[in-house]
Amino acid sequence: QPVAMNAFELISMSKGLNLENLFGT
Amino acid sequence: MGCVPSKGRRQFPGYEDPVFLAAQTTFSVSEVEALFELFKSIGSSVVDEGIINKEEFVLALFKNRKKENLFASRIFDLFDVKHKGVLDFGDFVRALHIFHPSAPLEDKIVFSFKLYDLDNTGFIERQEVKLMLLALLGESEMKLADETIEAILDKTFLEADTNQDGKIDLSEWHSFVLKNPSLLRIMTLPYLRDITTAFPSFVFYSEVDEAAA
Repeated sequence: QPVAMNAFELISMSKGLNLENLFGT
Repeated sequence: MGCVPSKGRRQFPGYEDPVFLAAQTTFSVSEVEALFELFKSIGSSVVDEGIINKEEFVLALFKNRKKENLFASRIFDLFDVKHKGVLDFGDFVRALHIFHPSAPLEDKIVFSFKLYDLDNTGFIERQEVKLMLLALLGESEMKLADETIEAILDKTFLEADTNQDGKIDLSEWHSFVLKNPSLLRIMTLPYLRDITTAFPSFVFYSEVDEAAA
């Protein structure tokens, strides 16, 4: 239910904010 | 250590002494050297010039060099504190240090605030949050009606903008994230605790004695 989440909870789901991926190179 | 002589690390533009960088950050000297292996790997993916450009940074995050992403671009710009348009090794280590599990919470709060304050006004404004929500929707192919987006924004600003002036200042952000700690999850990379295990080859290029590390 996206509407139950606040905007920043949704935004923080962006793959572009997930720096874990940097370590996969 | 120093098993193998260094192959010209100092030729890298902006290369800084690992001992110096370790003194400025949460990382040990060995961890800084392991980060150099990661830095080289990312920085040579498109053009091997000893720095990381934005294209290489986005490629490392998405494995897709054509993809443009508001958030990856924003993080790159915050890493690029000297506004050179590229990241040198010192920029990379000093920025990643904030993501270390042991880094001060306050640093994580300030970095996340800057991340969302897209136009650097010192406030997170409703329009910026809407823009980021739309960017997320574009990225994820999730679909939300405009009235749903507005309802999410209403709810968010009701909770976060405690003085109800239509924008979130750093103090309000501070209180908001302490009540919603999951928002800081993106600011901690547990992987950084094990960086020497992930890049063990740093040992072969180490320039410092074990005692110093």
